[in-house]
Amino acid sequence: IIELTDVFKRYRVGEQEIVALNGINLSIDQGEYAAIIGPSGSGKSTLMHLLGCLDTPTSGRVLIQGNDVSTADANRLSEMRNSHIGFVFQSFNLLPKLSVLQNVELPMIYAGVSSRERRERALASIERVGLADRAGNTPLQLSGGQMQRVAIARALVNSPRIIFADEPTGNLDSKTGAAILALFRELSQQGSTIVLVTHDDKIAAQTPRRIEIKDGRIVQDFFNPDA
Amino acid sequence: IIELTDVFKRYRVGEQEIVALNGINLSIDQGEYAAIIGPSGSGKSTLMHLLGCLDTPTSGRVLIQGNDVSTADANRLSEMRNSHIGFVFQSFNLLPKLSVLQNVELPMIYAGVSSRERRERALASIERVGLADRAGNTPLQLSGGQMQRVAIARALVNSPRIIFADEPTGNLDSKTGAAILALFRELSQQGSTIVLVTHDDKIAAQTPRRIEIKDGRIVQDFFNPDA
Ligand SMILES: Nc1ncnc2c1ncn2[C@@H]1O[C@H](COP(=O)(O)OP(=O)(O)OP(=O)(O)O)[C@@H](O)[C@H]1O
Ligand SMILES: Nc1ncnc2c1ncn2[C@@H]1O[C@H](COP(=O)(O)OP(=O)(O)OP(=O)(O)O)[C@@H](O)[C@H]1O
Ligand SMILES: [Mg+2]
Ligand SMILES: [Mg+2]
Repeated sequence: IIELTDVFKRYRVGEQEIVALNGINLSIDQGEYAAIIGPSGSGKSTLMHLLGCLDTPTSGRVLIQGNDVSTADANRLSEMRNSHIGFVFQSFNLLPKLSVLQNVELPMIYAGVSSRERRERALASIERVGLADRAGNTPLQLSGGQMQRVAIARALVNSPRIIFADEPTGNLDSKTGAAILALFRELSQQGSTIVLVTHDDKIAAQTPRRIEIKDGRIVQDFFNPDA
Repeated sequence: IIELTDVFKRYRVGEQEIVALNGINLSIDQGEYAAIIGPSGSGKSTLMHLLGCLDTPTSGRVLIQGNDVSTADANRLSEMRNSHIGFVFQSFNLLPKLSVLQNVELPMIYAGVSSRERRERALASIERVGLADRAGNTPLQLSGGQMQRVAIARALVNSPRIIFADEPTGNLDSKTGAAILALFRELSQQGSTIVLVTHDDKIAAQTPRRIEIKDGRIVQDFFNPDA
């Protein structure tokens, strides 16, 4: 369902060239549940942005559900995202002036869902992450972990077939974090394809597949027999 | 050096009243190194903001180095902060249009330090967190963990006597995180007072003192014999 071939991502900053992804080859099948682990600055978020159709590679090929998005323009990328993909950002990317409810409804507006149905599904998603009583607040009235959970609720509200989560439990205590991981496992069992980024080995040990990245290269990629 | 007596923090949001801090009594001596741990939404950041003179309580008393800041105005709070305190925010609060170097120099501008000395000390601080080669980049050109390290460099650049760090390793892999904690331990041994918030038990187990908060109350507060 996802296929990266010889993918490079380079940033030029004045004199400097940063090679964020240094020759990535990666295949993820429908229904898989994989964790990407690696040190700070190793290329995890950059890789996720390519997988999530938020950016294109400097060179190489990116196929998502058979569609070649390697050189897609902003509209095409946005189309791909809205129809197939849920993305949880490392920095949440909530709209500060909108309420929790409005933030979570956003993906459905793009999808042309009726306002009654939007409200119902948004509230259900917000409930699922344990924040039903905060639906009327704005992000600035929430704690870091509460914002993270709203970002998760928003990513899941369209029941996307593919979910990308960039450090979804980084701001959560172990109990709340475990609840979120249980939610992902449930979605995986229901057939969604899930790729999550973590810097926490304990979390990477729980997913069926473990992909390790270092300095923009995949250095390990195996299936956890016990996960 | 820090004394909180019967401290409450309440937020009114329309009909709703959120009690973020529900009767906090806390004393921290000069040179102590303490971790505050607790679930998401339990009041950790709110408590840190009061300790760090970024906010005042709804009721109760806050003494910092003998100064009563419970009802201080913005200027007084800002004075306290710039002279004594280094604060690492859970959401970094870097200025996106400024370079890493400029971000780290900021506290010294308020302190009236000469531009040559500012540059030297900022570069030293940036080097300490392993980002010497990124001093010219802006935050948006950095990874989550790199931004977190810049926020730490900025908090330390004035060699503050008191350091508050709100989840300083949340975005860091274990190796980089351990290096940052080693840095804090070193500063503690040199006499700084350090309070860090974490949701990670392993980290709270490493500091001499462990303060547990739940629903805005301190439920546990003891010294780690093995730390
Ligand atoms: N827009 C950009 N311009 C320049 N360099 C960039 C840009 N975005 C990312 N980088 C660099 O690319 C490298 C990989 O970044 P990335 O965000 O993918 O790392 P990461 O593995 O997610 O790190 P973390 O665990 O800290 O979040 C880093 O060195 C980063 O500084
Ligand atoms: N400006 C605000 N208005 C309303 N409620 C607020 C405001 N700031 C914080 N709160 C609420 O106060 C409670 C404590 O928030 P706080 O940020 O201190 O939690 P925290 O322990 O730091 O959580 P986390 O681990 O998720 O960062 C939360 O329920 C939060 O929603
Ligand atoms: Mg990242
Ligand atoms: Mg917090």
